[in-house]
Amino acid sequence: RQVTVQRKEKDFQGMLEYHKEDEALLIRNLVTDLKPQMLAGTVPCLPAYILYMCIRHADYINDDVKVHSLLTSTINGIKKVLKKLNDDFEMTSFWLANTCRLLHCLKQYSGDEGFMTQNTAKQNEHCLKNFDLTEYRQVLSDLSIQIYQQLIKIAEGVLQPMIVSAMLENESIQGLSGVKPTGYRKRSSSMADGDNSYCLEAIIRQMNSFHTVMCDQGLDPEIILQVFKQLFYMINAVTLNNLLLRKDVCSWSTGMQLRYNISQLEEWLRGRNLHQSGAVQIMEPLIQAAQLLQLKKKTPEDAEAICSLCTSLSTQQIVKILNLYTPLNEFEERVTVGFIRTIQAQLQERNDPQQLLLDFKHMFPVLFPFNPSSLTMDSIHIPACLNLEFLNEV
Amino acid sequence: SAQRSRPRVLLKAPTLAEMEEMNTSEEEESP
Repeated sequence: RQVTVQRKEKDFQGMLEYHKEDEALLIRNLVTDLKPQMLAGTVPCLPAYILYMCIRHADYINDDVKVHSLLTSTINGIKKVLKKLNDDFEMTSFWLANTCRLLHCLKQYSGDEGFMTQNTAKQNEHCLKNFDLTEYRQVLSDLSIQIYQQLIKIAEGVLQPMIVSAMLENESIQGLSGVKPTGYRKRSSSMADGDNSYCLEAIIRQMNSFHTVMCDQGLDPEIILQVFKQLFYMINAVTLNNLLLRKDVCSWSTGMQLRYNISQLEEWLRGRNLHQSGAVQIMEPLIQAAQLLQLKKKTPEDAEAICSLCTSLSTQQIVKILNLYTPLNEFEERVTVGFIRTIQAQLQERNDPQQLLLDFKHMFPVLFPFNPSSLTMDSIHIPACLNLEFLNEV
Repeated sequence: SAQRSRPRVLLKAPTLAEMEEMNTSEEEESP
């Protein structure tokens, strides 16, 4: 009887093999020379998955030198790109997403049961067999923090010049300019050249752009939330600091415009599903400052109301705003010294911080919660445009 | 119960700063 032996096409096990001498080419094509636009339409964080599949093969053949070398070259390659393009939001966000994804892969496939709870049986087959890369995970986590800080610095650099004019100077509420304090010229202190003024729409457009880039690149949603909390903190701090230093914006009408602007920002956060980021809560001092400008400031009851409302502002800040408050016209009275003394007396028990201005450069510590992927390595396709034909699927 | 594989070997890694230092000195050495 004739026996036909059918040769089965060898299954792709989700590993990528390369010759050691091709490592530099791999890093060049996949990291240092890569343009994120080349990967449009592919799986988000594809470079991270490819790198993991290469690491996995080096682990599979028990080659610790190869693992060390690849991880070191990858980390240095990412650092090199980000040093060169240190004001490029898209590139920085791209490498933050990929560094975090590689970190997640090293956890998800570490073999540590704590990271495997959501793995499929197939994914469990793709775990590392020989090496424990815990120390490299720490390095990737430190690198992610550095990239996150660079991302925030870039975004803040773009937004900061817009904040004062958009939040305090621009008038989008119709008819409000008629009730501006008289005797003050319109200022544009935020700008180097006085002609550049921004409306709130410009800030929102810019944040839309940041948000779209980060989502498209597959940055973890928890990190995106932290980015916006940080950016909203800066908007709050820069706006409040200007309010605390400028008499011409301490008026009822600016208070009304400011409250409207903040509500537009809140609506934007809700529309983008970012309201659980803590960004609205971070704006509380500014919300209260806007309300303080609008409240009546005459009777002991008004003082009581101010004290119970302004819990996120320090006594020093409340008193400063009241001192700077500028009546709209001759019919509105200035805040009296007596009223300010009443407020001070009521708030004397508070243990407020001494500094008047907020540190607008303050950064909240970032967290990178573990976010396993449902993707299976053997389903990943490497597009020809990456020029990685020297990688062999194993 | 999950089948336990043999213990993996811990690969020691330099810190990010040490990596940068090594990388800088390598760049300086190369012509």
